[in-house]
Amino acid sequence: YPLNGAAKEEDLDDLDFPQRYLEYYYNLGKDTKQVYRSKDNGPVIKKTQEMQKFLGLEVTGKLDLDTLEMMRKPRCGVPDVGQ
Amino acid sequence: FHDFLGTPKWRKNHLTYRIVNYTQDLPREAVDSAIEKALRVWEEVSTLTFSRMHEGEADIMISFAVREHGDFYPFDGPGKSLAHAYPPGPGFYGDVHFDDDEKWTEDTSGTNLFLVAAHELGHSLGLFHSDDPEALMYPLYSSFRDLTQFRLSQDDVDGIQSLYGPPPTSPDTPVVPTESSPLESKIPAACDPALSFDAVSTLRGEILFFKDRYLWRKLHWKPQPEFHLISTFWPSLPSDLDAAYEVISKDTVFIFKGNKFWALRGSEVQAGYPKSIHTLGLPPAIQKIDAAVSDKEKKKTYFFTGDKYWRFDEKRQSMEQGFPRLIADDFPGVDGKVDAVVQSFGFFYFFSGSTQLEFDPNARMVTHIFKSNSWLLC
Repeated sequence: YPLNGAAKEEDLDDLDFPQRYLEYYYNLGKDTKQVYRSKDNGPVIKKTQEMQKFLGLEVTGKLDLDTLEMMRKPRCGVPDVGQ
Repeated sequence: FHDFLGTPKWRKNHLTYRIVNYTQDLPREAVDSAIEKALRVWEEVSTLTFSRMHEGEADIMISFAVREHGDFYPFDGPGKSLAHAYPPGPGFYGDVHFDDDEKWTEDTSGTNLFLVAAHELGHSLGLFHSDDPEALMYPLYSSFRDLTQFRLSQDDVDGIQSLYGPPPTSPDTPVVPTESSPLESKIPAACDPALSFDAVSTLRGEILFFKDRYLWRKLHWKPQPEFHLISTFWPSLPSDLDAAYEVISKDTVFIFKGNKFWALRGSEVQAGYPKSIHTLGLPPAIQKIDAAVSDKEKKKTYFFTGDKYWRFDEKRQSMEQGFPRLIADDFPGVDGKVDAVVQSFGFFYFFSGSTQLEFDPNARMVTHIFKSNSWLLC
């Protein structure tokens, strides 16, 4: 994330947004909580790749700007995978 | 396309829906119309048909809500999740919930209700999200530049037809209830040279040909007419109608049988009907009419019975003085009993038995004679 000025509360919330997105729409297990802030993020990379493939993005496993932009788009509340 | 785990689907072709509440963003009629249009998207490519309920439990209950709204899947304020829906099944299954923190609009200036409704109804019918970015069932919302160009993608069509099959294409195979009706009558054949009609009317650009319990539906973008039971669209309407006409400025089709008439708006029978035909100003001695047609340009409606006709002024909402008059006097060439009349491309088409007369009201003469079933690709 570009470090431009003090993080606003919303920005702090933002740090969890990708995690919540993958949990809700791509069945990321809740036990991988806060994994973005730890080294071992295998399951998240896998889920991120799954999401990128489903949404037609380049599959990098990384939360690049394109991916984040796609995740922020308005969408249907039904999950994309799982039930 | 994908379906839900276990491929839940409706075990019947005719489904009911109910709009439980409304968003303040749009007039009620706009919400009604958006939902109707969204249902029609799926109706036109499958065997499914829909009719509306105003109370009680419908198959598909449609509502607007914000945040936590009782199904453990709270909405999240403006943006992000716009709506969600449940796969086919009893109770809350099949239902559609719209996030009323969105700005719902008829165009694409906000979140287009028709587009989101069509997507969510895909879920209600059993379709899961598709990874085809062109598909309506793709999970991310994207507003089309020109909504009039909206089309289902082939992926969507393949998906819904994998669950319910394509619409009936042959005029001889109507969508009929699975249990046979004790009053089973012969099914009329479109290309029977002796075919005549009970009533013919336009309806939002389509033309409906009523016969016994059935109707042919002529869509201008589809050469092959569809064949349905009248009750598929309007369960409360009788069969063997006398007359039908559309007043386009009111988006209403009026249906006549005996001394009663109904008003339809899309698939909805308007409250307060049937009414007596005498409320229109027809004399008490008239207990039924043969045919009727409303002239879109002149805002006049013609009622035909026997060899006479009356004329109703739609602007003044009253029958005109000086009627009845003889049909033959004002429509030279039109003689014999009129079964039905429809206006199309400025001509009146008079149906009498298996013969159809094209009448030019400006030239006041019959310009062509066709078979009555010429509209049905025979």
